[in-house]
Amino acid sequence: KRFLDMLMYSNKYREEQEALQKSTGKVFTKKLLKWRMIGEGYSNQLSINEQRYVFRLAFRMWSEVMPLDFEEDNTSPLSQIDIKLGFGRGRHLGCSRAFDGSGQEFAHAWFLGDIHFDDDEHFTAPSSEHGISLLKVAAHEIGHVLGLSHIHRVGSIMQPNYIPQDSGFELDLSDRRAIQNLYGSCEGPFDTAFDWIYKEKNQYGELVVRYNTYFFRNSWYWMYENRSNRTRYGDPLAIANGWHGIPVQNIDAFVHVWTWTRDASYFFKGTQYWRYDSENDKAYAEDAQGKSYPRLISEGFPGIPSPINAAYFDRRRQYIYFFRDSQVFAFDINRNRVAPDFPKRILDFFPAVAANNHPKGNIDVAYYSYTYSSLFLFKGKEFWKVVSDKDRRQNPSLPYNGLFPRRAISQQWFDICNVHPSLLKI
Amino acid sequence: EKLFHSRDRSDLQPSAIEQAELVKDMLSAQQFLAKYGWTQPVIWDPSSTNENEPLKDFSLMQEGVCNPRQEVAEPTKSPQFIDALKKFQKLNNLPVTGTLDDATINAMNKPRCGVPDNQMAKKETEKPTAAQSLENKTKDSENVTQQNPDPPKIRR
Repeated sequence: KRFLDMLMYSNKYREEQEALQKSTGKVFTKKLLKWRMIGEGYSNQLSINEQRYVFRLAFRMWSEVMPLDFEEDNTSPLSQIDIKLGFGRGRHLGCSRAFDGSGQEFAHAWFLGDIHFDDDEHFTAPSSEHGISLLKVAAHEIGHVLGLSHIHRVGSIMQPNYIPQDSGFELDLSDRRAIQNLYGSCEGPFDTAFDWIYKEKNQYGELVVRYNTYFFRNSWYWMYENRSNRTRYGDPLAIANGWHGIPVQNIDAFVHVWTWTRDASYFFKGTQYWRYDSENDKAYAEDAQGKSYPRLISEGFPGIPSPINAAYFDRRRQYIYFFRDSQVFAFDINRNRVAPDFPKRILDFFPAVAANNHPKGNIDVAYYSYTYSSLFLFKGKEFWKVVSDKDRRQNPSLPYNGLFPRRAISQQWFDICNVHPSLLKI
Repeated sequence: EKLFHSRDRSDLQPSAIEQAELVKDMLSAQQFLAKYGWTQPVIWDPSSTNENEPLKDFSLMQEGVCNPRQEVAEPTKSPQFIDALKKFQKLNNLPVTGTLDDATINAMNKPRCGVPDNQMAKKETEKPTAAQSLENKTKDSENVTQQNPDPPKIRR
C-alpha cells in the first residue's frame, strides 16, 4: 500500500508539475528543493567529493540569483527528492535516451528533475583548464530542470553547445532575468545597508575616497556592485568571516560619523554598539578613554533608547538620526545629546509625498546612498526615497524630507538572494 | 577482476571509451536536425521512449509524425531540411546558406547538451507552445551578439 501510495503521489505530483510548467513555465512551486547524487551513478573520473563540491557550487550559483534554495538530501524517500544527478555511459540509469560515447552529447536533463552526465566525456573540476567543466554543464542542466530551454545567446549558460571558458563563468544578466521570469526576483527585509567609505591611493599616488555598498541580513552580507547592478559574484558571505569583532548576525544599524574632524564607524545591535576600525578591518577593543567595546548605547549616546531599528548620519547637520518604533531621534554629535524638539514622529519628520504612502514606523534600514546621493528608508520588501535637495530644486513643491511613494527594493537593488545555509560555506 | 573496489571507484580504469558518431554527411545532418528539434519540435519526456530516439533512416518528416517507410526524397531538395538547416545556421551565428557546409558540420559536432533545442510538450501535437517555439527563440536571439557586459575576471 505504501508503494502504491508513493506511486499515486508521484504521478499526481508529476501531473501537477506538468500543468504548472505549461501554464507558467516554472517547474517548482516549493522554495526549498532537495537534490541527491544517484548512488549507482558516480563518475569514474572525479572523486565523489569533487563531484559533490561541483554540484553544490552549481546549485549555489542558481540560488544566488533566484528565490529558491537547494539542499542535498541523502535520507528522505526518493519520491521526495526533486533533483537527482548521476553519471552513466551509453545505456544508463534506466534512462530512455542512451549516451553516444565521447564527443557530441555530454549530458541531458529530464523534466522531473533527473540529470545525467555522459561519463565517456572528460569532465573536469573547476580548477582544471582542460576537458569539459562539470560545473558549467551542471549549471546548464540545472537550468533545464528549473524550466529553462536552450537560449542561443552569446554568454548564456543555456547555450546548447559547450563553450570552453578561460576564466570563471557566472550567470549573466539575461540568464538571471530568464530564471526570474519564471520564479520571481529575490525579496525580503534587510537588517541594515550602508556605503562603507575607505581611502586608497590611485595610480597617480593621490589619496582618493571610495566606497563599497553592503547589505546585511541575518548572518549574511552581500557587497553590491552599483556599476554592474548586481551583488558581487559568490555572495552572500558569512558576517563572521567578513567583519571581525562585531555580532555575527542581526545587526540593527551601521553609522559612519564623517566630518572634517571626525571619522568613526559604529555598529549597533540591541542595547550595545561597537566602533569599527576601517583601516584594520576589525572592531576596536576599547575607546579613547580605555572603556572596552561593546558599550551601552545609553552611555555612548545619552537619551537614545535601545534597541533601535535603524540609524544614519546626516553630514550637513552633523546629527545621527536614530529610528525606533514610530519615532525618530536626532543626536547632536558635537553636544553629545539629543537635539531639541526630538524625538518626533517619523510621519511628521518624513512626511509622505503621496497620501498614506508611508512606512509609519518600525523601519528596517535608513540607508544613505552615495550612488544616488539620497537617503532611503527600507521596510520589508519596499523602500521610500527621501526627497533630496536636488529633488526640491527641480520641484520646490515637494515637502522637506518628504518620502516618495514606496517601491520594491528588488527593483532598484537587484539579485540580493539568500542561499541555503548548507551552501553558505563553499 | 579484483574482489573489492574502493568505495569512490577511483581505482576503476575506464574501459575503452566509445566515440560518438559525428555528423559528416547529409544523412547524419538530417538525423541531428531531427533529433534536436530543428526539423520539428521533439517531445522530450522520459516516458515517451521512442518518439525522441534518433531516427536511424530518417528521410522525409510528415506533419507531426515521422515515417521512415516514406518514399526517400532527395535530401538536399527537401524544403523542410533546408529550412531546418537555415534555422540552425541562423541561431548559431553561421552564414545562412541552407547548404551543409563545413562550418555547419563543425557546429553540429561541438559538444552539446542532449536536450533538444526545440521541444514540444507531451500532449500537444500541433504548434509548440510560444515558450518553446523557434520563432520565440528567434526573437530572443535579436541581441544574440550582445556580449556579457562584464565577464567575470576572477575564477570562483
